Amino acid sequence: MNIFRLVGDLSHLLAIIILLLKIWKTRSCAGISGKSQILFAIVYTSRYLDLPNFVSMYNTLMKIVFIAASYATVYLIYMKFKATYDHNHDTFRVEFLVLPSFVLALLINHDFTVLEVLWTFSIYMESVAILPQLFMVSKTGEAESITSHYLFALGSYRALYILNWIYRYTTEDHYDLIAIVAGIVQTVLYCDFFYLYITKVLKGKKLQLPA
Amino acid sequence: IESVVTHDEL
Repeated sequence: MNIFRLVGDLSHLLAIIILLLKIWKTRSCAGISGKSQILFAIVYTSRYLDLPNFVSMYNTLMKIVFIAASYATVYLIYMKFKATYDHNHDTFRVEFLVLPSFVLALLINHDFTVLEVLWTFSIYMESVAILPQLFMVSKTGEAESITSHYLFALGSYRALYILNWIYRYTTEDHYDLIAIVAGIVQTVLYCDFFYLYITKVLKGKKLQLPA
Repeated sequence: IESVVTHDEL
């Protein structure tokens, strides 16, 4: 554990809490892509099947929180606050993300076993899981500030992991090429959003895309 | 030989 990973994990946790609180407090999931949230639930489920392999208390606890929170979010969007779900704008074709991620996991993995292929699938899937949400923001041309904070925290987490991987490579000689390449792809997808967040949201303006 | 890849990150 190093500072980059710890702050990355906390940023990830913060993102999940921000989203749950936003939906709960406003009793609405307007502007949130249910499809991205389903993809995240799939990501955590397929990645944390290794839960019985004990690494640390911290690790186990965080995994349980991420799985539980992702299902709670999906429940709030598709059941409890279903009436507020903006499905007309949530039209990204997720099969174009799920199928290629799965095929790639079958082809490029560390070990051809069920658990390992599913872990690899979850890494590829996570790198693109935010696309339905970003697509929704670009389609409506705007995002509430709280949604922007959520996206910023979520995007920062993988960027911080990249620093963690550089640190681990130099100090422990440890590296995982699959995670690194997917993590870079994931972070790059947020770059456009990061730019808008820094130039607009942090200056008190609403995140609005030029018409 | 059992080769298990360990993933210690989240």
